[in-house]
This record gives sequence, structure tokens and C-alpha cells, in this order.
Amino acid sequence: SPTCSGMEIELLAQDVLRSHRETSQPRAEELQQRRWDTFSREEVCAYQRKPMQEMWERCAGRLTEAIQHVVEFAKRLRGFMELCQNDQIVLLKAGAMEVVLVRMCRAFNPDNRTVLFEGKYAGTELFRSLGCHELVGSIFDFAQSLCALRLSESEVAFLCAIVLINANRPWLQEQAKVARLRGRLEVAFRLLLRRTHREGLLARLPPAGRLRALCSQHVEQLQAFRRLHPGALPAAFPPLYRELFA
Amino acid sequence: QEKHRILHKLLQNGNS
Repeated sequence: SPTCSGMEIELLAQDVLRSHRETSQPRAEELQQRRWDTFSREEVCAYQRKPMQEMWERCAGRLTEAIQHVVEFAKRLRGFMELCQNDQIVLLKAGAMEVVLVRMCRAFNPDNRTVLFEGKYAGTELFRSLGCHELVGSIFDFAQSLCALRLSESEVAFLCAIVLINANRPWLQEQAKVARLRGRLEVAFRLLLRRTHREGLLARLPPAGRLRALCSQHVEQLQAFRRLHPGALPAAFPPLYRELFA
Repeated sequence: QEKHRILHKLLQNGNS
């Protein structure tokens, strides 16, 4: 790019990887070791017997923890904290859940279609009492499709940065500044892919609309849950979850 | 900003 130096791109790439490493839990090696540690039949049944409200609270709790890590990832990204505060909030409000969904592929075992949840790997059936079978299935399908790309940690890191720094989000005040940062991230990502002979990856990434659809589906299901359990949300859901989705 | 009080706070904190 004529607008940024090679050194600048190099620093940005290092920064994306470091931000990702410092804010992704558990580490990749640990996930690899634990990927066959699944819930027993009895444990799955115990989750299935939980009331819908309790299961929603648990999932909202885990999701909120993941989102807090995404906020930290954003804060460490070169250039993010130089954006105006309105735009930081706009990008996180629109993109945090999408980043969590991308990050989820790290903790997903495509061989038995399970995901790390509260300490062990769980299949879709564990989430039955949530009452949103279709949404859970779609999220698992998405994780499965990302796993099929066999992404490296560096590729996950760049994908997350690119999902977050999106100049097309509505209500941005300094759209051009966000677009410039996004452009630099794309240059750095392409450079990484060229070096690792993975240029073909870009054409195989899921379309952005798929992430957007999953996030809308989550909000719709939350609204359906609230109609069933009016008053449940203020009491037991994390305040950050309510702020982002309610 | 009042509507996004917690997000605002997380962004303000050095390390949250």
C-alpha cells in the first residue's frame, strides 16, 4: 500500500497476534489436549433437566466472559484506542458477538461436533433446555465450517481483527479512519497468507452475512425468551450482556 | 454513552 510502510505493516501483524494470544483462553495447546474430554451421559442429562431460565443465564454468563476478552483484544489492537470513543463502542457493540463466534472455532472439535463449555466438551444436545435448537445447530455448523479451513492461530487472530474493524457498521463518526485501519489490517493479512502459501483462504471464508445472521438469530431468540420469562433479564443476566443485546 | 455505560467503563480501564 502506498499509504503505509512495510515496517508499519510488520508491527501491525505482530500486534494482532500478540493481542490475540494475550486475550484467548484457554491456549491452543491446552485446547488440543482437552478436545476429547466430553461430558458423560449423566452430566448431559443433568444439563438437559435444568430450567430454561438457568440455562440461559449460564450461556449468557459464558458469552459475556468471552465478550470481555474480545474487548481486551480490541484495546490491545494497534489503532483501535486512537479511534473516537463513539466508534470504539459502535465497533464492539456490532462486532463483539461476531468475534466470539469466530473464536469459538478454536474450542470446537469437528470430529465429534462438540464445543468447550463450562470445563468440558459438549454437543448440541447439552443445550436442549435453552429452547433454541435451530440457533445452537447453526452456531455449531458455523464452527464446523471454520474448522474445515484448518485455520492457524495467526489466521484466527487476523480474522477476528478484520471482523471487528469494519467501516460499514452504522453510526460510525470517523468512517474513513476505521477504513484506513481496516485497509492496513487487510494488507498485513494478505502478506501473512502469501508467506504461508495460504492465499486461497480468502476465497473460502464464510460470507460476512452468515455471522450477521447468527447474531440476529441470537437477539431474536433472546426476545422470545423474554416474552416467555418477563422480568428474568434484569435479575440474573450479566449487565454487559443486557447492555449489548437487550 | 450512558446507554453503553459498562462498555465505556471497560474501554476506560487500563486492564479489566
